[in-house]
Amino acid sequence: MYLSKLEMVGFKSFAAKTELTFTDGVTAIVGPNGCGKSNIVDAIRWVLGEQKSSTLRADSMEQVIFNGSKARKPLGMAEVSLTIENNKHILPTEYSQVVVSRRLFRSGESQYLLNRTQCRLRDIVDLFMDTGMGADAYSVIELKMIETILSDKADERRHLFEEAA
Amino acid sequence: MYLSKLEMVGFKSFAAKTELTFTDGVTAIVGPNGCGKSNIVDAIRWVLGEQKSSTLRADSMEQVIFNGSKARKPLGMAEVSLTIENNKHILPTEYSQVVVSRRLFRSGESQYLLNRTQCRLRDIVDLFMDTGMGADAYSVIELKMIETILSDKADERRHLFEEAA
Amino acid sequence: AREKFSATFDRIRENFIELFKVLFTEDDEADLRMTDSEDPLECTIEIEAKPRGKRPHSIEMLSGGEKTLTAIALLFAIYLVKPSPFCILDEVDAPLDDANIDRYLKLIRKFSNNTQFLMITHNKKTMEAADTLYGVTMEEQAVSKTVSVRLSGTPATA
Amino acid sequence: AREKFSATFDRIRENFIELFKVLFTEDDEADLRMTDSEDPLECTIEIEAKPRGKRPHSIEMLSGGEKTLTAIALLFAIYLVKPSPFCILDEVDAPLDDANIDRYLKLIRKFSNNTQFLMITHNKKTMEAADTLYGVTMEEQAVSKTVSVRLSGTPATA
Ligand SMILES: Nc1ncnc2c1ncn2[C@@H]1O[C@H](COP(=O)(O)OP(=O)(O)OP(=O)(O)O)[C@@H](O)[C@H]1O
Ligand SMILES: Nc1ncnc2c1ncn2[C@@H]1O[C@H](COP(=O)(O)OP(=O)(O)OP(=O)(O)O)[C@@H](O)[C@H]1O
Ligand SMILES: [Mg+2]
Ligand SMILES: [Mg+2]
Repeated sequence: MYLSKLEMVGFKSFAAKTELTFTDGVTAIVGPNGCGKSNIVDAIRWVLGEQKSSTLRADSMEQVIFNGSKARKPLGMAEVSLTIENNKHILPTEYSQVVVSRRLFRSGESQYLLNRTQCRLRDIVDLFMDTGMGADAYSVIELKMIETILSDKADERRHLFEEAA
Repeated sequence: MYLSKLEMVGFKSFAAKTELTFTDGVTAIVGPNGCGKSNIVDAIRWVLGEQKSSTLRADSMEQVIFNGSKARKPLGMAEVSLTIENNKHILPTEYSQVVVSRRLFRSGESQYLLNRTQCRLRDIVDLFMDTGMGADAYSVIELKMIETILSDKADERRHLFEEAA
Repeated sequence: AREKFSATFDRIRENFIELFKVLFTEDDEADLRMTDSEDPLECTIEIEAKPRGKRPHSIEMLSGGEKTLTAIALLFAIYLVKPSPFCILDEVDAPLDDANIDRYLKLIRKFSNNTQFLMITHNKKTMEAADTLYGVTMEEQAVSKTVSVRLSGTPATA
Repeated sequence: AREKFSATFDRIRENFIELFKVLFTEDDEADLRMTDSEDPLECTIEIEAKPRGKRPHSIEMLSGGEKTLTAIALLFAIYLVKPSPFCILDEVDAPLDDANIDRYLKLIRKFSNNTQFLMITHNKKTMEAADTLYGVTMEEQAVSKTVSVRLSGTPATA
């Protein structure tokens, strides 16, 4: 199972429709400070169901919607779609390819979609249960985590062990 | 006023007597991970009177004494001396050069020296009062501080402002 | 549940000891201990690292780069027990020196048979180790766009 | 004491606004605010950063490199009010890209007339900007030694 495509529009600094295609090997993402690399990581977490805005460096979920620049007005919606190749049939579905999408409107209204059809957040969580791919799995590693896992806040460390058990 | 020489023996990984001479411009310290660069920073903080072992990444002050290797036994004492050029007479002393030293024995006995003569910690603190050079001045900046000064733990931030006032 | 946790812990511990040697060297040792094996669900899990030639001491005394490698060894030790199909690493290589980045990349390459990696980096060695490279830019002020980059450094067709 | 603090705050704020423009660009803005100017000794001090073209938002949304530059601007803004004779920077340049490292080093060079800098770094540009270079090694296992290095990279006489 691997991620084959990420589509974003209106998500953080990705105001315009953006598409990234991934191979199932090693992909590197590079660019200057502030250009949007970590925002791509936030988009993946968000579309997989992340509920805590603080994990996405935002005070409220509304802040992930493109908030405008000198040349562009703020947008009214953020949408991210992630295409997953289900080649090893790890996901409990007959589809060989699954597209998970999430939309957020400034009104606060939220939508989740599976293969472009609306569903509940619950359906997405159930789909990824036990695949190690849920929003709070340990599949995203950043420097701040290094400090947490080694410091004596053994709770974080314990939490990871329990997830694996 | 600037630091002209640092001498260490038995301090952390600097088992053997080591001397560094600094110019009053910009000095860079380089080397592989774990070779001892941050230990040099710890030595400077320590000789200027740092009392919290946690600031020096140690559980107890005794841990700053060289604790041995395959080829060498642990040492019984750590000693650091810092030579300061008092060229602008900022330090309240007639000397144009001041040497501050600190020793720690495994017994727990601690010694402070000014110009190679024993003195009390108090004398060193008084000497550096108001020079911005005390052990807890903001003259040592590391990445962890960046996180603290920007996070909403506004106490750290306030503390720095108060120090400057 | 207690037994399940203890069994998992043992597997993570074995992986950790082995991965530590891969990221450091054969002479380096590390260990994972439960402070109270009678109470696995509540006690603290301690990490002991003993880089070669050095006496064992708390991991707090390790250098920035050594701590990063130790944490990577632990995170991958856990991951081996319950593999995740993908792993995103955001600038985790920043504190590492050249020699350690090589070891780290070798480990990534080894795991990439079963796991897809997305690495955000500023490091040239990491870029060269990747199969695909995406550049992110902000040509238009405040708006990000991506461009696929050929490993020679020239952008692929837009 | 309250007046002293407010006066100091104002000076730090002016320095911060100016240094931010130096480290970012002329079009970038930042500000420092006391949440309650009636109560300077107790209220929170807020940082607002507004990089060019982007709408102002909490500094939390800034990138890793932008946060580092913002913190450097603030730390040096405070330092200008009460200069310290020396400043030690331990791998503070690690999150910065090439362009930002140049700006950072330019600022260091400017301040180095009145302040002695000790920079611990893995970065080549930072090494090249230094007047003196010390290498630290562990030839003997677990024991550090230093060697003065000529900027061409060859060790100076032992
Ligand atoms: N809702 C939003 N609308 C517009 N821009 C946003 C929004 N949220 C965040 N940004 C911008 O995105 C930028 C941060 O991008 P990101 O964190 O991805 O950078 P980065 O490429 O990871 O940089 P670094 O190398 O420094 O870590 C910030 O400058 C911020 O202003
Ligand atoms: N009391 C001690 N006796 C002997 N060795 C010690 C002692 N205290 C710390 N060390 C060793 O010093 C090393 C850490 O050195 P230091 O933190 O200076 O590295 P560094 O050069 O800053 O590396 P990095 O680039 O990774 O930050 C550790 O490997 C640790 O084992
Ligand atoms: Mg980032
Ligand atoms: Mg260090």
